[in-house]
Amino acid sequence: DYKPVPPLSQTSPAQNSVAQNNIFYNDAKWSSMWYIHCSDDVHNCQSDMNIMGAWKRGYTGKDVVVTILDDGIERTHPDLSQNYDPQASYDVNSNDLDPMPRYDATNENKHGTRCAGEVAAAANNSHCIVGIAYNARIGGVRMLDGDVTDMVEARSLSLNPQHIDIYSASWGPDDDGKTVDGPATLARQAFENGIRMGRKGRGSVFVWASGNGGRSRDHCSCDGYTNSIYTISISSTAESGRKPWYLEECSSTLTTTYSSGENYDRKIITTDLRHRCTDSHTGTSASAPMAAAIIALALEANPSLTWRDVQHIIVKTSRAGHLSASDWKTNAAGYNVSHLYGFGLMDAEAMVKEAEQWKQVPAQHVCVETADRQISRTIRPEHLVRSVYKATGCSDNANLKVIYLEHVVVRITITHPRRGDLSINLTSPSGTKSQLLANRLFDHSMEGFKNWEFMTTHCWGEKAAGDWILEIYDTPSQLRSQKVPGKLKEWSLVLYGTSVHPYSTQQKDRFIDPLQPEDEFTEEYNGPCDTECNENGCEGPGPHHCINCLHYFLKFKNNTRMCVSECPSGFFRDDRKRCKKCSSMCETCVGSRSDQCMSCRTGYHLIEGSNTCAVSCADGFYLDSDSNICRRCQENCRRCSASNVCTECKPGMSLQGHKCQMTCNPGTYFNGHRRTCELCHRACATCAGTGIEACTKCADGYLLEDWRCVLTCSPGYYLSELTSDNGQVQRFCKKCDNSCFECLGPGELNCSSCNSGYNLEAGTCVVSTVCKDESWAEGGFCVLVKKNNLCQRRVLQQLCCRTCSQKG
Amino acid sequence: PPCKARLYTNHWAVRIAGGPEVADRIAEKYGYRNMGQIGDLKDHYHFFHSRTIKRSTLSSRGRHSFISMEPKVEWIEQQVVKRRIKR
Repeated sequence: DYKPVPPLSQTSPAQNSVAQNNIFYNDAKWSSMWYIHCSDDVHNCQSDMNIMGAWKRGYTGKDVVVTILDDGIERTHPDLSQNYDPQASYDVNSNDLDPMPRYDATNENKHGTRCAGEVAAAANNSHCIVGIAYNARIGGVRMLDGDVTDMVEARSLSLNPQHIDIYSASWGPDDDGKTVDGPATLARQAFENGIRMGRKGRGSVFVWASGNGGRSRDHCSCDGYTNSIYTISISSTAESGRKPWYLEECSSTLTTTYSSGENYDRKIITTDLRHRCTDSHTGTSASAPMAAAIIALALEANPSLTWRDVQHIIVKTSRAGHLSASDWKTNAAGYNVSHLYGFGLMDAEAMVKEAEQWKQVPAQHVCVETADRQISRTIRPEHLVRSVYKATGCSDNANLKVIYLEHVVVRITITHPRRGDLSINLTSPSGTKSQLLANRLFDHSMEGFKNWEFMTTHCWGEKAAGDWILEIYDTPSQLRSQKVPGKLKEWSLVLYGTSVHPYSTQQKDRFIDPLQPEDEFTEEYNGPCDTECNENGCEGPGPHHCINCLHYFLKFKNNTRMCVSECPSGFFRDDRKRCKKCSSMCETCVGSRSDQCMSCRTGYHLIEGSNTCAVSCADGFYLDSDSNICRRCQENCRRCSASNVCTECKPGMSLQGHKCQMTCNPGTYFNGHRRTCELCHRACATCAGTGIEACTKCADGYLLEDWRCVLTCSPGYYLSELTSDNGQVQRFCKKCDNSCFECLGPGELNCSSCNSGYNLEAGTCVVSTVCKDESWAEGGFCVLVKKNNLCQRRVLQQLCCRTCSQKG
Repeated sequence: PPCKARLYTNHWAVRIAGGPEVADRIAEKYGYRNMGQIGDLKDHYHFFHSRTIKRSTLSSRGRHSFISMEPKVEWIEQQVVKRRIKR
């Protein structure tokens, strides 16, 4: 069973790394491969993928076959030719056996060759780099350099499944932030066939690069390939641990490897087209092949690992390390997980160690729980729809029962006028919240989601039964013209997992030192163990006698331990299943710091956003008594009531209605769109907006006429003055009486000119027409016409000429 | 911006029970050429029709469409070009 360590350096001591037993190769860019030399003093990185550690254990990918589904592979590249495997290769675009890429002036088809080098570039051949699985066999499928159809994808994904162990794909649907697409019928069939029958029944391993649409605010849950339970979705982190600009986040990501990041982060180097070497390989395309290679090391350590075993080992061994994300959380099974990085950075050495002694996990059960089929729920703008479903985990059917979760899929149908305004969360019975979908700014589609499957890995290891909460938010963007509500048509929950604890079959041999005399050992206890002890047994009946705990443990000052099913109030569980104390003010927490509280002890309130506890809510917050949380007041509000009604604004703001808006100087108004004070029209002393129509008070020299400020009164208006209580004289233009064309004052006796057909007589406008014959209407009717001031109407004026002409 | 309309090709994926001989016979009857099994997918065949439009925004209709009426044809789908980007 001995596996030889790869050959050591044959070059000068100056080229050796500091540690005495470090590996050294003469490949041209070997010293630049910082993600492999992590642990030495020269390259030092904050978290290590421990590739060197796996190599030192003798695992280099020997007898493992990896294929790159892409635009071809330069099999003649000096760093790839040694490990090239024609049986793991095909040209689907040209339908022949040679996957050599098509060469052109732009080197468009370099992608596959770059991915391949990361996996299995030969070691110690002076060329370029060393692949992480440098003894693996590497092939390529040319399938992107032509029309990509469902059939092309299926042919690629089902190439020689008894020979190929790992399929690595660094492509997918458009990452433009508005596409929802995934594998069609044949590709899905290829996945299912692969995991059922590939690798002689152990299942093909599909590794997929997560989306690169970070700039487009894309969300990888809209990519059906990374969203699939059959693929291992890989994220990237930069050397600094920061999120690269291209990274998307979603709940289906499983794990992370290094890639390039900002200009100051070190780059990934790999083989390039035309026998070259490059440091331009970037994005999640650089991460997926790394992950494929690390999985190859694990498969060499244990070739009988199934496709699910591989995912379990990844979940168990990946670490948060220095990866920076604001949403790291510990799920109820004790795993740290985030939407950016899944379960964290891959650890090659830990994976091979687990693989060496791994026992296959129990059979997968699939439990479909149809939550909401009958009732269509309306999703109103700026509202939340919450649907709670009490899952049983199919406990009544032994063949379907799921107790311990792996993947969770929500199949959902929604109609909506603007898909990008939707966000969807799922909360497990244990309280783990997965963001299944975030708002996508550029997704203006009206197609909604039709039976789309969102997947989360965040509940891995948790219990399936209990209340599952689906929440759908509609946050209308400014670009949305219709405020038509959407509808949640139906949703169902698909739980994948096992009915038996997946690790209950893992055996650990107890170490027995043959040199220790027998009477040094305590007498063995054969009685029953406490229910909180795991399969390793106990030395007594109590929970403090367990050798290892099934769930969590408390450690006391006298160094003893006690196994518990849940951490008590005031404690949190760390990634080693130990219950540790929260900060003194926290009742529940995710860490020991004072800013890691989830709820507070009696007498304290949780501060929204900071996760700290305080005795009272500070300025800018109000107490939500129902949840005992100090929530933020509205923007710019200094103090607000318990129902979040603002009562006092911050300096420089004034309360207008219930909102705080900037107080602008006279002559300016607050532009809510640009959020600045802008000048009023010159005719306005104060105003409510732009333009002469928005004046609320006129500038000096201007007169208010209806809603406008004018220099002089328009025809049909007269200048009026009003003295206010404080002695101020206000001058404004008032409309003349209807009988006047122009006037000097109010009423019908102050006309200065008349409409046509009327004569001005002593300040009054009278009908000027000469009456002809007396009309039939003269009499009571015409008296009424004159009384009601209708003589101005031409028809009536003619009809009642005589009566209208009379004064009075 | 890239074309949003579906682009149909002159390739079909067909599921036919009974083996390659049956698939060959049905293909010949309707003017297709049987290009063989699709990868490792049992009973799934790649049919190519040289007399239909190579790329079209409309799905192909004609005498060859009657293939779907054949009892042994369990499923048939004209292949559509998918937009896929390298990451």
